[in-house]
Amino acid sequence: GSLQGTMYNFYENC
Amino acid sequence: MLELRLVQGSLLKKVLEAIKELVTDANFDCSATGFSLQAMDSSHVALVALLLRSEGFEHYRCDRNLSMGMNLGNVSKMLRCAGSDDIITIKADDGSDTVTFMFESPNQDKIADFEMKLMDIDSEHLGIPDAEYQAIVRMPSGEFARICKDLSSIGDTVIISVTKEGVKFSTAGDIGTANIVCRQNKTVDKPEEATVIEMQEPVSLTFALRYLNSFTKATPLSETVSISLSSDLPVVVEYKIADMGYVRYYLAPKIEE
Repeated sequence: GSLQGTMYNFYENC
Repeated sequence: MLELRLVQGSLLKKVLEAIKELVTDANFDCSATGFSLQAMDSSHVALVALLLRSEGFEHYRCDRNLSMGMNLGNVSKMLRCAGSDDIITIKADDGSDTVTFMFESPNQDKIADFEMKLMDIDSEHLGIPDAEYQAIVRMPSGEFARICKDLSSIGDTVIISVTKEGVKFSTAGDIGTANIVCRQNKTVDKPEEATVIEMQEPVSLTFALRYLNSFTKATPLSETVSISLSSDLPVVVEYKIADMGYVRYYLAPKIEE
C-alpha cells in the first residue's frame, strides 16, 4: 500500500 | 476601513463555489496588495491558496491589514443571492466584528446588503517556496475535470505520469483499469484548447482522486488549468482568474512505503 502524505511533509509553518 | 468593489462580481461567486467544499472555515487576508486566503482541508492533505490582486478591483480601500474569519458555506449562501452580473462590494469597518457584502444590479436599480458575523479562526499559514517543477501541463480545464471524474468511477487514486509521449492518467479498481493519455497539441484554432507540456524530466506521482475532483470545482473560473509536478513536492493545480489572480490547489502525493 501507499501512505498519503500531508502538507507538513513538504511545507513548514511560518 | 475596508471597501473592495469588484465589478465582475461573478468571479467572487465562482471563487467561493471553488473552495467551499475543500475548506470549511478560513481567514480572508486583506492588505494593500490584495485579497488572499490560504487554508488546508481538515486532513491537511490539500491546501488552497487564493489571490485577488488589488488592481483587479474597481475600487480597493484597505486602510490596514485585516484578517477576517468566515465560514465559507455561509459566505457561499450570501453570494448566491448576488446576480451573476452584479457588482459586489466587500465592506468592513475597523474593529467591527461583521463583514458586509453589497450587491448592486448593473443598472443600479437594486442594491442589497448582506451582513455576516466574523469568526475567530486560528489558522496556520504554511510557507510555500517557489519551486522549479519537473513538468508543467497546461490543458483545457473542462478536459481535466472530465478525466478526474471519469477515472474516479474506476479507482480511488490516479498515477499522473509525464513523459515525452505526453501526460498519462492511470487508475485501477475492482472492476478494472483505465489509462488516458493526452498528447501535446498546439495546432488548435483557440489557444485555450491547446495542451502544452513543458517537461524538464519525466515524472510520475500518485494522488487521491477525491481531492482532484474537489479542485475541479474551480473549472468555471478559467478555460485552462495548469498542473505542476515534481517528484518530491505536492502537485499544484492552478486556475488563473482573469487579470486578477488565481486559485491554486496543492495536493500531497501518496508516498510508496
